[in-house]
Amino acid sequence: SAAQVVTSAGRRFIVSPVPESRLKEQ
Amino acid sequence: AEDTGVRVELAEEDDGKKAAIALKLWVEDPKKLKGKYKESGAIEFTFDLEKETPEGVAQEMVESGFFHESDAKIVGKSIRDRVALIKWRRERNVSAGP
Repeated sequence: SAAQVVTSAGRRFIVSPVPESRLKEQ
Repeated sequence: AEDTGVRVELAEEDDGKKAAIALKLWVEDPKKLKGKYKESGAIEFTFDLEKETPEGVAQEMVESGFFHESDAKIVGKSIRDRVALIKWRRERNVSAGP
């Protein structure tokens, strides 16, 4: 599920989960 | 580009024309960040190649609570590297012709 954050300057950030395959192995 | 621990990629294919491009940013290596990072996932945003600066966007991410102030520089640099690559690709395509 994605969440949205709108800044005071009006910019929209959409936050979504990072696909596991794209994460570096720790 | 230098490994900053922060990954920035195109969120959609670049058509080479639009000034505003969709980018996606996420932390690959939290150890490279100085401040506390809020593990929220990938942050998608639009970036205007003509009007905006990577540092300005990084600052907005700090103000929104995604990153600590001390990491604004590293986030800005990560966006700058990706934007430079996109601009370079566009210029190369223009000079190569249709």
